[in-house]
Amino acid sequence: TVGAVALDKSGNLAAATSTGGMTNKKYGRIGDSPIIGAGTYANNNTVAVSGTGWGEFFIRTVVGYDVSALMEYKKDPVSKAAQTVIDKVGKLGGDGGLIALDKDGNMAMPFNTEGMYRGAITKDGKIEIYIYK
Amino acid sequence: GNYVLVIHGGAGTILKKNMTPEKETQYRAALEQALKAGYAKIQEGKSSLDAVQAAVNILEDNPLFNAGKGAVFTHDGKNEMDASIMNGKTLEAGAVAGVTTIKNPINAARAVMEKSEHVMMAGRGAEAFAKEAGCEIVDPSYFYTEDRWKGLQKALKEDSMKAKLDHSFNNKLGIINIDNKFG
Repeated sequence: TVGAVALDKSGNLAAATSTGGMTNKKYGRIGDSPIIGAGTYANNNTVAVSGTGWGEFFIRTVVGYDVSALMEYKKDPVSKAAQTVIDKVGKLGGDGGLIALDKDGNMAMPFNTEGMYRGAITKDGKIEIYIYK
Repeated sequence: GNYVLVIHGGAGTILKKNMTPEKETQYRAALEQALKAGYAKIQEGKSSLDAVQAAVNILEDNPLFNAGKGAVFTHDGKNEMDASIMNGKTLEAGAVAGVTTIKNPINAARAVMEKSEHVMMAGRGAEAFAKEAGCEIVDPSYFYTEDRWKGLQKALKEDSMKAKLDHSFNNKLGIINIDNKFG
């Protein structure tokens, strides 16, 4: 699964996710990637989120919307909200990670697996790329 | 905060000991290319939607990642892809699921958001809509990669009834047991 979240010069957030799903899946199984609020969510008042991992758990925990809700209702910063949600996924037995970018340009990239291909770029073009923990 | 774009290319059992320097270089280059493509849109004053679409297109076109070309295979030996996009300003959203002929599924998701009254379309209907909306349609063979095909054969051999997660093995529930990046 791949995904991106962005904040443009007008202060607008967007999120996108694209995937091939799971190897050997049957019966037209669909994961979280195309489910708005689970694998993908964006709200200018809070955050843009894209997830990757075991889709069934991301759907059940409504990952993208949950990050946003924690920020909107509990006023959690994006780092805390994103980590809280990934921890919820982990407690259920699911694994994976997410990327989140808030309306002020703060980001988080939590995951509970050994690694996650991830990267970010700042306003002035500084690139960060990470793979492992 | 100072960030304008964040991307991911999947999570799972990704250990340095299992990665060759050449492979790691390829992954880093692909991620950098995606970041630069999205950043260019933002620098041009384009929307965040344009930025995320540009970044995801790069990753969809790269067979290293489980999306677009390089997507994993279903039990029946097909590539079935899903994608979605959301506009934080308007809360509009679009998604496609189970599509097999759309070269860049994220483009189809955006078309659903902007050119229809719906949020999600699936299967053949989504493909027909994407074609009418001007998305590039390809033969399903475009998505074939040898590594993913081998991944399916391995999964079938291990247990033909179990689906395999992206790139994980020995997970907490013990259901999925693979040692390669399957998606």
